Amino acid sequence: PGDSSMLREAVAVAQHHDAVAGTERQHVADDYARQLAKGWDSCQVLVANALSILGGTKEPLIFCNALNISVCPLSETTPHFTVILYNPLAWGVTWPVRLPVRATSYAVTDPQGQPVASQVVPVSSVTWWLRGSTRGAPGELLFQAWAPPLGFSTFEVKQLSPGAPWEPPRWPSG
Amino acid sequence: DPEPQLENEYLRIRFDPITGHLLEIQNLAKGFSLPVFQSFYWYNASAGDGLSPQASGAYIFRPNTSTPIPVAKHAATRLLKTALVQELHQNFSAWCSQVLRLRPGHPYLELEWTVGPIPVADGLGKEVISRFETPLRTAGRFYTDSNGRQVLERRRDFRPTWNLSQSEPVAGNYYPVNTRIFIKDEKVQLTVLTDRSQGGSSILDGSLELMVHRRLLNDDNRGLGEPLDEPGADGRGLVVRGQHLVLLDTAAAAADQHRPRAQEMVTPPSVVLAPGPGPRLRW
Repeated sequence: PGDSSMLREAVAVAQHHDAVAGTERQHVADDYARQLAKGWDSCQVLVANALSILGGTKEPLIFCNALNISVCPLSETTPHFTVILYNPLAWGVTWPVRLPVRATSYAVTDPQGQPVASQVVPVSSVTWWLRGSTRGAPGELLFQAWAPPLGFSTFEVKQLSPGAPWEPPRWPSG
Repeated sequence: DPEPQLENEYLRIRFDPITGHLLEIQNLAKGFSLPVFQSFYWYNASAGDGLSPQASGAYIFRPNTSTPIPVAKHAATRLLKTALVQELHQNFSAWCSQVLRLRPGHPYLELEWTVGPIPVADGLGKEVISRFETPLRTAGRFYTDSNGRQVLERRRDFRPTWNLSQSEPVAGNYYPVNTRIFIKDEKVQLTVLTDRSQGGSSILDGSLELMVHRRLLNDDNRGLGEPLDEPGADGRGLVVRGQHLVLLDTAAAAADQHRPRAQEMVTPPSVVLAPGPGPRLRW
């Protein structure tokens, strides 16, 4: 069962002026982070349940919390997956999607089944370094997604080429 | 590349081939350009001095001099040009780097910066800023928003309701930035949108700056009882990654762009993944 009350409470706690301004002690900062992370974990279950009911599926839905360092276990390991966007704004938006992948070419289709231009580029050397010992996928799949006002759009991604060995990214000498 | 540049249908971004720094932004749609130099600097945090024992800390921003120190004079660069994105990667140091991106159909320049872990083995607390310098004649005026709503005019070394005797030439001119900061002259406006609340200012005419990260070694004696020295998961110090969107437009038309773009930045689409064909969601 999903539950939004844990996140609601964590966000409420984080209205304290120390949390807003960053003037809390380190162990309190750690606790704020713990509460927000646990709250978001259980809220994700709630959102996934809602999406499953709306979409009539029992397949698991995955949130990738570490996309800012290009980490997403599902896109890195699955040759066929779907990207769902929800746009909370009252106007349509186009949005660049970047997902870590291991293969070098993919076919992306939009909600109408039409092909969408996509490309795989190497992850930057800084991102590679930030991931630490886990390293992860060497490439990032890029495509331009869009979503309607206050609505969903789904983009299907299929791997075309087998995963090839990649060289880790390097900076030019000098 | 002797003339490194990024270009889409709206903007052309030129870089210095020697230093790797941003050099100029050209608005192709409206036919004007603005020299823009951007780089990262750090203020040396005060540990207290003869004027005041006040140290820089979690509550207090107090650099020990008004001149910030460049993180690097040169950036190692790498250019990536594809049909979907054009990127210039800048590596300033082992703890400071940035990717500048232009995408087709998007009338702004995206700066994704990565800063940290800030080194403090030299015993100096550091407050890191991204500064944009232009020849705009701003007469000490700049603009910051208040929680994404009313944008307020700020004037250097000035308060509208009392006679200010400025004792902190940098910190006394810093203001909260929740979604945007801009400078302008009569014709041209340079706007920077932030993805989080930051401190910002315009310390020199034609410049604007945003504080992106800080790591301090002294407590500011306001009740916290410890320096702002977050260790991060591995104990080496936090690494911070964030985005600034840069818009160059006429002063008259700038708001048409920065208002919707700021809302998209604050409430971006949620992205969820599903294995296989996924759920069938109606629009």
